[in-house]
Amino acid sequence: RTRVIVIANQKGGVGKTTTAINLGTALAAVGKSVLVMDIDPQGNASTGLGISKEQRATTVYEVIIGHAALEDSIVASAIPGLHVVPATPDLSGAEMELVGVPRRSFRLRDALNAYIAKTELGKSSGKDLVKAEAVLQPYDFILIDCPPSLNLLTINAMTASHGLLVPLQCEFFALEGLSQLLRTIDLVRGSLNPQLEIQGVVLTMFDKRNNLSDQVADDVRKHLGDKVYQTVIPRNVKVSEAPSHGLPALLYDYKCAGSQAYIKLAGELIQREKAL
Amino acid sequence: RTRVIVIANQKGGVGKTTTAINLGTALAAVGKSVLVMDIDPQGNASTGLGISKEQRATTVYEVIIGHAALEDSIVASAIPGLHVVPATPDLSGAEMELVGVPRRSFRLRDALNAYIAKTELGKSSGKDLVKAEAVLQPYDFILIDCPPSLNLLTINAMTASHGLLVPLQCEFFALEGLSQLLRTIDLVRGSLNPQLEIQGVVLTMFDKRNNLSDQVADDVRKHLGDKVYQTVIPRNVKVSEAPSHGLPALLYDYKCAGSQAYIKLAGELIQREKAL
Ligand SMILES: Nc1ncnc2c1ncn2[C@@H]1O[C@H](COP(=O)(O)OP(=O)(O)OP(=O)(O)O)[C@@H](O)[C@H]1O
Ligand SMILES: Nc1ncnc2c1ncn2[C@@H]1O[C@H](COP(=O)(O)OP(=O)(O)OP(=O)(O)O)[C@@H](O)[C@H]1O
Ligand SMILES: [Mg+2]
Ligand SMILES: [Mg+2]
Repeated sequence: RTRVIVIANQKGGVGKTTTAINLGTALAAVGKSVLVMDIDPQGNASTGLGISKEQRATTVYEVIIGHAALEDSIVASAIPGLHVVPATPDLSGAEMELVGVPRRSFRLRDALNAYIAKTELGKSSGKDLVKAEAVLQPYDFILIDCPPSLNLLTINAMTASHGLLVPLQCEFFALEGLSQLLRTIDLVRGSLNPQLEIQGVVLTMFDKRNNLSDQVADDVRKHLGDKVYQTVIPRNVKVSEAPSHGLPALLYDYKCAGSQAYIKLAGELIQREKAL
Repeated sequence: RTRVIVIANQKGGVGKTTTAINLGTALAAVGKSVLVMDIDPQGNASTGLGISKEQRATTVYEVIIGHAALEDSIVASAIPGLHVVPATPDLSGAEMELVGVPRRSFRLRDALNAYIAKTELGKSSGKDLVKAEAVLQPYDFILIDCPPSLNLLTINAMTASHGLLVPLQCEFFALEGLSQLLRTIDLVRGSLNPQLEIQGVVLTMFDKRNNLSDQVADDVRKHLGDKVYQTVIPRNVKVSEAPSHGLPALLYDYKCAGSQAYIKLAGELIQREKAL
């Protein structure tokens, strides 16, 4: 019932965080229960969803290093139906701290599976669970926002996921990194997570005034065919203004082209998931 | 005589590679001898400077892991006065391979110092050096392009450098990461490289149609004062088109606003260096 989708691309600045925030919000807006998990030490997804520094006492760092259960790190956002596992810069120490630790690539998956098992339990034994159990809400979607790197944090997220959503900026350098990303997915599928599929590729920051955008879009569709979403996210200044107000674009300016594109993307994603 | 400048910012997509390529080219255009060192496994700086896959047989990976001297990895670019140490995806394995190795943060510095010492040697003993020594050219500037992360590769580059040049995209998320970057610089200065200074901050992808750019620019100048270059790099489509032709913007379209801004930046950088 819970679909876990990792949003990853080692190329920097391609719209991973913006997609996690706004796709998450659009899914919540149509009634899905969503958890956005921020595993980037920059903590941009946490900030863009209005999570204050004080609310980040327990983050995915504590979950991965082993001190906390997933539910200890979950905070509600101002968006109905959307919860967040926040991140802080402490997370950048996780990779070195896990060197030599057994099953270090599976820490996130183990924590997620424990959480999902508890929510299943909650279902079967009705409402008489103790408080801690009772708030264990099953999510329809868990979206994991990754740092711009194929490091242990990103590998943990890929190992814990059913599908990978790749935001692809319509620029030349972003295209160059795609083959390295596809190789990494094959490696993860071969050794850590055989079920990992490319859920989709979404073209971001498309600028209709710029030929390069069209060229990149044509190139990607030629190579990856149906994996590429029909919905294209346009470059739209409201999208980049929204995070400074701690709001997703959908709440900052619902009518803008960026918000409307993310709403369409959510609709298309739900269609794809139904077809599975 | 050789100034080593690391171009770093863990925020992705802020213009690190574009700055390394075009600032490097502009410095070469005014007669400086320049080495651009690509330590990002994505290899974007190598591609943007027209270095083919075949020319990347020896990269900074071999230099850092210890098998090759720096001069073994240097290739000439099509730009007079500009050489490149290229990168390939192999580089992403370096961090894990160096775990437990002594002085792992100093590998790049040791390699650079060995190279610079040889060029000094070349100076003192005249032209009668053997072929290998004779090509050891002293550079005026070595620019190191980093991946979007504060990992061991970036720490190596910071440890090997005199100054840090921070490209800062005029966007909210890019501003959020600045304090984490400044903390890391203090850590490196405290333990690995006391001489590391912030050489400057350069505002990139400035869009005069967008209030956000002005707000970010004002905010940064308020916090960092004179460290921020007067020259601002505008968002300019020619700059993002140039890499698909394997050319720096200065060779792709010399007259465009992006190229002219990088030429001005080079001039301002040389002024700052003279004042030291
Ligand atoms: N559709 C869009 N239109 C305009 N600006 C956008 C759009 N999508 C993202 N941005 C802006 O571009 C910048 C990069 O986007 P974002 O931070 O989401 O990318 P990222 O891949 O998460 O970056 P990183 O690699 O650092 O994690 C941000 O400043 C963001 O606000
Ligand atoms: N002044 C500019 N105007 C327009 N586009 C630009 C400009 N500077 C950079 N770009 C484009 O923006 C994208 C990001 O720039 P670039 O790749 O140089 O950033 P980066 O910081 O090196 O990214 P990464 O974090 O992945 O290493 C690239 O596609 C580049 O072509
Ligand atoms: Mg991000
Ligand atoms: Mg780069």
